[in-house]
Amino acid sequence: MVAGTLYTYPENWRSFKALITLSTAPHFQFGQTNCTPEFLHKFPASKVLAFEGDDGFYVFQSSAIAYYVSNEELWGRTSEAAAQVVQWVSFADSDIVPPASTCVFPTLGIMHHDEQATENAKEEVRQILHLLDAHSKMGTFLVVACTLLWLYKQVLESSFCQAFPNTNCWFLTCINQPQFWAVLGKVKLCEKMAQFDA
Amino acid sequence: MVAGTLYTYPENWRSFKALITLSTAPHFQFGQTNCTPEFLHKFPASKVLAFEGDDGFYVFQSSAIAYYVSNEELWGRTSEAAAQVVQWVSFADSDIVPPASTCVFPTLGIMHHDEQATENAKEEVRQILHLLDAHSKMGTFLVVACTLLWLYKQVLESSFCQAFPNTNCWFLTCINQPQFWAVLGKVKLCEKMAQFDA
Amino acid sequence: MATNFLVHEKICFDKLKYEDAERRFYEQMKGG
Repeated sequence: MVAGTLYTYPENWRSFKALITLSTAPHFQFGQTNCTPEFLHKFPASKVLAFEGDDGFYVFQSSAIAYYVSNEELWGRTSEAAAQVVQWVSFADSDIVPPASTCVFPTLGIMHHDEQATENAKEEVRQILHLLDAHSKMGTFLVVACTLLWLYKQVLESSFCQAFPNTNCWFLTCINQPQFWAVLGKVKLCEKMAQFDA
Repeated sequence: MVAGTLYTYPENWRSFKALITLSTAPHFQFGQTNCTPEFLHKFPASKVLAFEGDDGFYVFQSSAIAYYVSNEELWGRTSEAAAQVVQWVSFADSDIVPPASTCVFPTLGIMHHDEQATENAKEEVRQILHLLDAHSKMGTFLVVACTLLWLYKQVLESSFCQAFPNTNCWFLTCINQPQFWAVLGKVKLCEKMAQFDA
Repeated sequence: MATNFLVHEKICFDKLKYEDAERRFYEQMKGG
């Protein structure tokens, strides 16, 4: 198992993939450590999430860090399983993160609320939940669960997601795994869709 | 080596990663085949790029397809090398594709030109070329070369990219590899930055 | 034109907006 330092910040859902596999607390001061010359020497892209192995190996991008700290079970034991992990990691980043951010960020007061953009994003989220409702029976992909977390905390009230029972069941199963508990603690799911926080 | 059918469309830079490793022409009619019930049964996310193995394995997302049709050399022979492949695949998708598309698409007449967005995107591209200028000596990542292709064809005139000689040299070395030639043919690089095509 | 298909690509043109929002959120968190 890999040992090292994860540079992240509290509640960073991008770090959960790594933390759930690492299950060790990050030691890092966001906004300070990542602006120092020594940090930029290690991580020239100056991006945070970043991981420094005790052996001096440096890697950034959440999916690369999660990959590096993972084991064969998470990588996929066959080329088909491994390709499906890559597929869902890529799908989560390209197709889930943007509509999820559009729905969630205004409720956290960190982005302006745009009614039309939010309605469009909610429709994309419905399509994703529908896709997973058919697919999640076949496999559990850590990255998808982490990417949906904020949606289930802020937006997915029961009237919205009751049409996708398999996805809801799959998600609840994931967050109740001991590795998730160790990092996320008890996740308080959305009862009433959070409104735009001016 | 994997055999199968790649569902894509012409000039799709996301397919080049797979085509360069597959080096077989795709058989597919974009806009027709991907709307049929049998296609949607295989690929419920209904996304194109999609790959169907002769053995009936289905995978979508360009990086997952490129992964599946690759070999150990492209995957990375050590966990560090493999993590770096994942890092640059993820970085290319999240940090290079958006500014590159903002710069290139208006010159292809497929997106409106927004002067400020284009200037911001060009600055992001400069930072990426600068990062690669320091980094590309350490390794060649197929995905980055494919993601930069349209920029070098449409936008990166010499006055723009002359400050990044290592990146230019690295990119030229890539596209002159026989596997690249087999798919891309001779790449005509930008001499004069293409203007917005109304 | 062959490149017209590219317009179907799913590309997050608002990347910088989201990154700024994420940064604001976590600096709020850090500020307590």
